[in-house]
Amino acid sequence: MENNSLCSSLLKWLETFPGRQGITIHMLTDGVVMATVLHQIAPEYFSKFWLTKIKADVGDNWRLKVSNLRKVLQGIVDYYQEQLNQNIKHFPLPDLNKIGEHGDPLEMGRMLQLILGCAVNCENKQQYIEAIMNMEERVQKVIMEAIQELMLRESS
Amino acid sequence: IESTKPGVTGANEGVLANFFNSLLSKKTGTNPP
Repeated sequence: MENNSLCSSLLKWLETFPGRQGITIHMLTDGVVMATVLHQIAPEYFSKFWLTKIKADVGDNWRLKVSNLRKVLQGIVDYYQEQLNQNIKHFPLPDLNKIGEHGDPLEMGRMLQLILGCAVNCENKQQYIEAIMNMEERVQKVIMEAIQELMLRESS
Repeated sequence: IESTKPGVTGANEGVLANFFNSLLSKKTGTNPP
């Protein structure tokens, strides 16, 4: 699956969240928006306390960005394991340095794919799935394949 | 739940709607925190 279309489709998906219109890859590279979205998806797990661990004002310091991204990714992996009972060991985890330093769309697509998996499996999944069902068909198709890839990893 | 997106072609819409409806009905495996 051509990962630029994955990244651009998942950016469109993120725009369905309140206040995220016009979101860009660069806006996501510090991990703060990702953490806020995860807090909205599963506040019981990605709690306010968890959010405090994510540094808000890292500017362009890519090392601090990567440090944030590492906490976000670890939280996601733990959520799949502890909350969703899903094994994603086979899923190619994103290269956080490439995201933090270069905003790499391929790696960003992987990260957003994991967040998508949280949204469509969480307690409040209905609102997120229905929002996807109201998107362009082409985008829905990319999102379906992204979820299937996660599930494939989970079932294989 | 039918996708309400205008201009969606019939065949694809069915596949997409079926998939997302199956996600909706899939048991949520979330443990209490």
